Amino acid sequence: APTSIPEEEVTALLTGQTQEDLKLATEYLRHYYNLKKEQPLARIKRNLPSFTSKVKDMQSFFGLNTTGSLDSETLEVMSTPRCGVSDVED
Amino acid sequence: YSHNNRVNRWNKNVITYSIGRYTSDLPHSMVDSLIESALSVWARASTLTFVRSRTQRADIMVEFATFEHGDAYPFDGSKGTLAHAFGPGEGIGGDAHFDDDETWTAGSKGFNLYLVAAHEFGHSLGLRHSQNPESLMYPTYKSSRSSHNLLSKEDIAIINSLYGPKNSQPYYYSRYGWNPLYNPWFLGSHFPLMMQNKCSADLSFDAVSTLGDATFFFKDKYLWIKHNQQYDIKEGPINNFMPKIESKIDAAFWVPRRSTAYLIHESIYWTVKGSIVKGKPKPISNFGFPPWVQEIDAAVHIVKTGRTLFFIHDIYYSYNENRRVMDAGYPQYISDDFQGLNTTIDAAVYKDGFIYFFVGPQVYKYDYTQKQVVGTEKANTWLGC
Repeated sequence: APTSIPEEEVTALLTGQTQEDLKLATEYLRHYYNLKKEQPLARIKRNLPSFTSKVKDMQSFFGLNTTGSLDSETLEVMSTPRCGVSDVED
Repeated sequence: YSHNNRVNRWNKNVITYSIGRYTSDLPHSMVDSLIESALSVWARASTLTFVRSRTQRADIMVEFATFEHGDAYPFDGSKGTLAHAFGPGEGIGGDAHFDDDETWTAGSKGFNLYLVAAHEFGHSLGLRHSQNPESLMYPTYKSSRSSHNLLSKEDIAIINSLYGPKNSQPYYYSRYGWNPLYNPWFLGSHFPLMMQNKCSADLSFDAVSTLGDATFFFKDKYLWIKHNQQYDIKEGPINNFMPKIESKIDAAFWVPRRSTAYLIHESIYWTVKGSIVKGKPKPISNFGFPPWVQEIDAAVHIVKTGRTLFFIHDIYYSYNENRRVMDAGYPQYISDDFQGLNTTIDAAVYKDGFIYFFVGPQVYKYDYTQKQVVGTEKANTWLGC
């Protein structure tokens, strides 16, 4: 069962994120980091552990601070034009 | 930096490619050139050779498309995903798709097709994304990437681990992986010539032919492949590149209109499209030779006239490729029609209006229009010596 995350951490991870940022990040992680598709954006809070760990995977791949949160640097990389092949799959 | 754990590679070194749908951002000729240059990036660093095919069944199909385009990975409009490619394999394997909602250029505006294509062809050959920002296989687009040394050391190491080290010496790929030619198995085998010394002054060839944008040089059971624009030459046993062919090749010619090469051994011939030997060998009597003709010394197709000339000892035949019949009034003596040539021909190839006749270590440059020999050179100069 996913480990529970203290409410304040959830808020911290998602504070300041626009719906747009969340949408971008979710699409990105689905496409390139195998974030499971069935997690609707609205229920992100309940699925935060895997969302956070995927954010960390992406941050680790690109050599960013693996905070798990959608900071500006992370969002900037996610917005950069790129190859459509996954970073984690064959 | 890791490439696929399950090593995914083509099990051959000559890989065909074809361009299906083009982008309207660039002239077709520019797309052709940029795609060829992007493949050359990998050819120069490896033992791979890329041969352009005009069919829809090439190993690497290049397509420009938007949004849904027939695979499970729709594009997303401009920016975002630029392109994607599939790893080596049948069908869609190896194919590279480019999002035509992007602006494709040959320069620094928009997205440079050469840079993106070189990256995608890395995937087509079995490489994955790299975490090294200097690597060509880094996932995000960098217009600042120098177009000279596109490949990082890792990229080169990986492509060589997949397809054998760049042939500073000839390698062959067998079920045991990549082996240098001094492998005992190889030396003790039927193959008498461990490694052809391509720069020996008396080097001669059994057959020479264009094939796509490369020139193939056959000698005994050995083959050199020289790309027209490149300096590196691939080499190895013929059946390393064309597994069906276990014998030497006596004569070979290329009919551009059909993108087909014909390789002749004694009284049979194979047809080769792309890098694939098509079906079983056929009898040379199909061309209309009399029964006593059981061997051909050399053959060359003259694009300008649509004729293929077959040279046998001191005579030659002319075959009409359009009507697929032997021209009447043949055979003729070679010395009657080709002033300055009164000896058996080893090999012949047609380039830019000239026929190059290979006679032992000599090559005679024959001007087909002026009907005379206009130059001579050494055969080994064709291999860069």
